[in-house]
Amino acid sequence: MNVFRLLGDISHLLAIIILLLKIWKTRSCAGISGRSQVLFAVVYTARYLDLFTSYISAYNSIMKLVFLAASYGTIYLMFIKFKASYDHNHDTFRIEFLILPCVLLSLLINHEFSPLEILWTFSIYLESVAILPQLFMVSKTGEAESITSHYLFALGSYRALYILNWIYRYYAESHYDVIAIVAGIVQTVLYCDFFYLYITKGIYGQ
Amino acid sequence: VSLKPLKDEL
Repeated sequence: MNVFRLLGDISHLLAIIILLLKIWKTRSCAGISGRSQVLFAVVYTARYLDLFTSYISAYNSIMKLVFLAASYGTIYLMFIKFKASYDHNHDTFRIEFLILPCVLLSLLINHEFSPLEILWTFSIYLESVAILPQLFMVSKTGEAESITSHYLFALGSYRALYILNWIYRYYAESHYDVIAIVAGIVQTVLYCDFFYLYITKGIYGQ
Repeated sequence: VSLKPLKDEL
């Protein structure tokens, strides 16, 4: 565990908590893409199946369980409890265009052709593009509440911090994972336009 | 250099 990795995980956790609190406090999920949230639930489910097969650390297991619980909790709030506030008219990104290529790519490019490894690879690929329905929704409506912007900033920062962690691990531990690195860079690049707007608007006002 | 997946990450 290095400082970049820890900050990345904190940022990830913060993003998920911001989103849950926003929905809970305002009793509304307006402006949030249910499709992105479903993709994230698929990502965590596919990746964290190793909870049953391998133990790494208490930190690792607890964080995985928290991410899973928060993700399914968000889906429950969006699609059941505060369903009436879900803005589905603006949430129209075709997620099959993300899922199918990720399935195909994970079958072709993976570390090992085994079910768990392919699911892990699929989750890495899908995570890199899972935010697209949300970014599409923001660009379609032309606005995002500031709390939604904070959520996106924290969620985008998480993978950017992981990139620094991978650079650190490459030098400190001679350890790297090409699949995670390439997907992580793609993921971070997708947020660049948003980061730019967030920072300039945050500094100069609207 | 190890190419193993970084499975200790989240």
